[in-house]
Amino acid sequence: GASHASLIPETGKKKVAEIQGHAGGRRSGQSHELLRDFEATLLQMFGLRRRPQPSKSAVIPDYMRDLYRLQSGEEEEEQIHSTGLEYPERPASRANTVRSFHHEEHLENIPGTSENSAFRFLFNLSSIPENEVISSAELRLFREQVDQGPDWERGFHRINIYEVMKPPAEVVPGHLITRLLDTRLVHHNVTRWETFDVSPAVLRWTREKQPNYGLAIEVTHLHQTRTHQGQHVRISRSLPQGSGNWAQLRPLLVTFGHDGRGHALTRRRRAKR
Amino acid sequence: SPKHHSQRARKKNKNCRRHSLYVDFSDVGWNDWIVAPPGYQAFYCHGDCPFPLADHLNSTNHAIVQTLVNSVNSSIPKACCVPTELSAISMLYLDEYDKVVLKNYQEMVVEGCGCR
Repeated sequence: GASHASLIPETGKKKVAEIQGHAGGRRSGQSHELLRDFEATLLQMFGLRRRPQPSKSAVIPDYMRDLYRLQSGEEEEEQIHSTGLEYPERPASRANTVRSFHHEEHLENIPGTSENSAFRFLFNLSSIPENEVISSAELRLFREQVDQGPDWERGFHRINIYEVMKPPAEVVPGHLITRLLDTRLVHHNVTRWETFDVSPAVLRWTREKQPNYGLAIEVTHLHQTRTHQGQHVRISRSLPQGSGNWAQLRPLLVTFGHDGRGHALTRRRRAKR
Repeated sequence: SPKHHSQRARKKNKNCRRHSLYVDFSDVGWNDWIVAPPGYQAFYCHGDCPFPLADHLNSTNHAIVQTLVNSVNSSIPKACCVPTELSAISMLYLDEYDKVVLKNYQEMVVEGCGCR
């Protein structure tokens, strides 16, 4: 069919037709069948059910590109360090597949938390194949430095990551049933990605097949100044400073899994001269 | 002599060894969903497995026996020149659901060839 004709370029297809013509004039339909089988075999080898046809809006997170470069030895660790990325040695050592997910943008500002910024995020993990066992997962949040006056002490934030245990519709508005997964105290004088361990929640959703009601992210300000409210951690598209680079700076859920085929991701370090 | 040397070189080149085989994903129209690498060197094994088998050909005992039998009975084929060591590559791609995946695929590159 037309969707499979791309596997071999036109020149290659002509060659196949010529060869088949010389071989005794088989029907032209057979060459298409051959190509279809050829592509199906390759896709099966790659663990894909059909040929991916990416949409124009698909975004490749910089983190995944950097991870690939580090993993394949294309880039030296020193070069990557300048971007603040640390290779996830432990999770990667038990996985042969790393998947990244953006949230579904059904962003819900949790009502009743007027003093702080709290959001619920839904990540659709249904594309993870049944045979892939997830060993760990992390949530990456970007925070941007906020210029502040001389009062350094007022620059502290606490970022709390929760798993939402019940659907919001079933509980009193403003009172989500959650459990704390990870927490960190940060100062808003630096720009960097923060990584939070959300493995317990993702393992519950994937291994134990429990319902996925999402993650709740809460940013609390130790000192209740409203000056920099909602400006530091990039969890929302509509921030005062604009959303031009939202596609690259939005929260990212990363899963580490193994499909039981072959070895884990092993880093190839380039030999030094 | 130079003549003798060139004959030896030609004979050596015919023996089982690794050859270049670059797979370009854009050639097969897959560069729209495979983000990286753009292609990779897969290599392939080709060449003769003549009697007596050289040490560097990583032969199995069975290959040695088969080659010995072939030398006296040509209806039994020689041992085959095949990959004896393979390595993995990582691929970064967009899956059927537009999700970005980094995956390690085993046995994609020939590292060494031998007579088996």
